[in-house]
Amino acid sequence: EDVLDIHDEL
Amino acid sequence: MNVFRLLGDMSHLLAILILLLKMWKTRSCAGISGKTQILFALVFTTRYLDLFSSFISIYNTTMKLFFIASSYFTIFLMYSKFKATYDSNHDSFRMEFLVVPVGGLAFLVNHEFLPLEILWTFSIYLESVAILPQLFMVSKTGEAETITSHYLFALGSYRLLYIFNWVYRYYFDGFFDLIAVVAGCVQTILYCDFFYLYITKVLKGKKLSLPA
Repeated sequence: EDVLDIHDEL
Repeated sequence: MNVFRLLGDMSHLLAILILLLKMWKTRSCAGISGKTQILFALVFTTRYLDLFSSFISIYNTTMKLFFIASSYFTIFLMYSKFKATYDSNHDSFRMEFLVVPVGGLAFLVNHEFLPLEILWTFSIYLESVAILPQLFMVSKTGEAETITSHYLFALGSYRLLYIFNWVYRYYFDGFFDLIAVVAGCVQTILYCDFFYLYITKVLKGKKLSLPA
């Protein structure tokens, strides 16, 4: 599963 | 960034400014749940730990700093400056009933079993239920000041707009985060009852009062 390496939402 | 997410962030910012304005102008935090504000501070603290480790944009960083600062300032106003006007009798929702299950769920269901990721997941789950003490308080007092209902409407609209943002990002960016979407839907559903009352009452100039 493609891990969301960075959360770009507030 | 898309228009829905920008509108959502602006709605969130507006909600925070309305709350601060209400407390500053009326010199009172009557009708506001301090527990919800504490939970929001916890949400921002656990979500924005990457504030200094990962830079996304000036906008992202300034908004994170403002959200963290304003949430702690709100708590300071409620539990210190305007403490005399804090209605603790009606703000009786047990926060541990939210924090403990959400903490457990964040350990079990997350994208990656790493400290920062689990804290981010905890923050997403917690935010979806953080408004419950406030809604509980409004139901106990049976009414809310008009300015408080505007605050709640802006706050509820922010995550509703984020849902449109996720639909947009799914179709245009192929981005999809199941945890954020599910929690965001739960969060927005909790406001439905309030949205109905707000649209049928407050927008017609009446005071928000729940059927006793």
